[in-house]
Amino acid sequence: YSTFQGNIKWPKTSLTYRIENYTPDMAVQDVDRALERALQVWAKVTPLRFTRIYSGTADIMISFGAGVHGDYYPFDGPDGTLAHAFAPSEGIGGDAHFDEDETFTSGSMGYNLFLVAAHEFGHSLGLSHSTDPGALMFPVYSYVDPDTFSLPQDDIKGIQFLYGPNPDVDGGNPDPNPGPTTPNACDPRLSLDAATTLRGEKILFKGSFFWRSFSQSSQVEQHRIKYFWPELPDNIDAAYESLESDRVYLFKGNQVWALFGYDIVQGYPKSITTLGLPRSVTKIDAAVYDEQSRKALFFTGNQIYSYDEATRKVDQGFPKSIKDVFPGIGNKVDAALQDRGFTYLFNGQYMMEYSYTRRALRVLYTNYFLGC
Amino acid sequence: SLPIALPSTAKNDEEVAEAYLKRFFNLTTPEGPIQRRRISPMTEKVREMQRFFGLKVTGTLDSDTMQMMNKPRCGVPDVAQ
Repeated sequence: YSTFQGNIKWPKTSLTYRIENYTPDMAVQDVDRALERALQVWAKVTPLRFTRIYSGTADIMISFGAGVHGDYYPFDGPDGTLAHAFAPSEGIGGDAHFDEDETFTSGSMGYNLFLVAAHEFGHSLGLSHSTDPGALMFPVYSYVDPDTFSLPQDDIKGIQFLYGPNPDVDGGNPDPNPGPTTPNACDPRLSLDAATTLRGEKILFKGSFFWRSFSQSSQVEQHRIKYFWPELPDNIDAAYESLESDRVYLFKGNQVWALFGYDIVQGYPKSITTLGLPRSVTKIDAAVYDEQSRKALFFTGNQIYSYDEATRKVDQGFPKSIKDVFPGIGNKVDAALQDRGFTYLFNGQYMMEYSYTRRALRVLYTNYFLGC
Repeated sequence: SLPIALPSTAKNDEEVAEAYLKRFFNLTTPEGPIQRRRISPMTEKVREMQRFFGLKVTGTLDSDTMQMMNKPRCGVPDVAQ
């Protein structure tokens, strides 16, 4: 997180707000509710309390305007800049302006007013932008379900640095249930949901996020899954890159999605039964394309299936027990990928490296590819 | 040297990037005689923006960087003005 220079904040905890005008995109009561809920996001974790007034000058004046709208920062039409707000101070300080050229909604279409407002009110209270891609104060908009929204831990730390915790919760002791945290690549206990290659990159999935590891550089990027692929679910089960079809397949539950490069392939998700897997397989834990055998390997429970993409059939003699095919990895596999002839299987915080003859070569940490 | 005639997309990217970096990363257009500098202010600011967003730090307007610049976002600058 970051704060403004001098850690400027309000010298009081009771603040007023006034809604000066409305967007025609939403019903008045929906705007009222979205803005009230957005302020409560911050009240819940601090001593700050907000009172609405209907005339005169409030600490936080809220308005909708397009283009040049009365300050030195004109808006830019649809998309681009969605809104802005001013750091705490007298006058324009604390005020939040929303770009009327956007389409604001209560749902996932257009831009969700609650999410945009919760971010802007973070500025109104003294937070600047965060570099954490999972933080509310990250500058780029990404949709998350407002009904399940929970203020990320990065934002809680930032606002409590300025105002302290909510004295009405647990006597002001730090919340024992911290907000959601963005997976930390350098946590030695890191485990993965899924892993795949993608045209020379490695893509490692965890929760709502993924890392992009570039083979030719040690640098690793972390993004929200929905930043690139709004159609994909969080908490992916498995993923693999098919060298037959130049597709990446991603699995969750009994569904499969497909990517062509970084583009979602239309017509997905499909049921995994379309892959020809037995109906007894209701979920895939990990998947990898084996260049040696030119088969897709699916891991489910303590078993492994070898799958021929051309005939769309499971090979004779499968399933087999994982430990008979890849000795040493144990009875389950979280994620799998193949790179330069080596197969990497992930189980919890460890990753095992196998030669193309499937001989175990090394035991490494799961975050081996994440540049720590 | 004469400025090379940038292809339209590259030129457009340059314009988009310059406006973005001025607005959010405090890129300023140097006044007075152009000082000969090892790295242009624009390249420095591209690097700063890539570091902020955890992108590969290349200093160039690669597709990932342009994609990030075109994402809908908050209008408050990312660095202190």
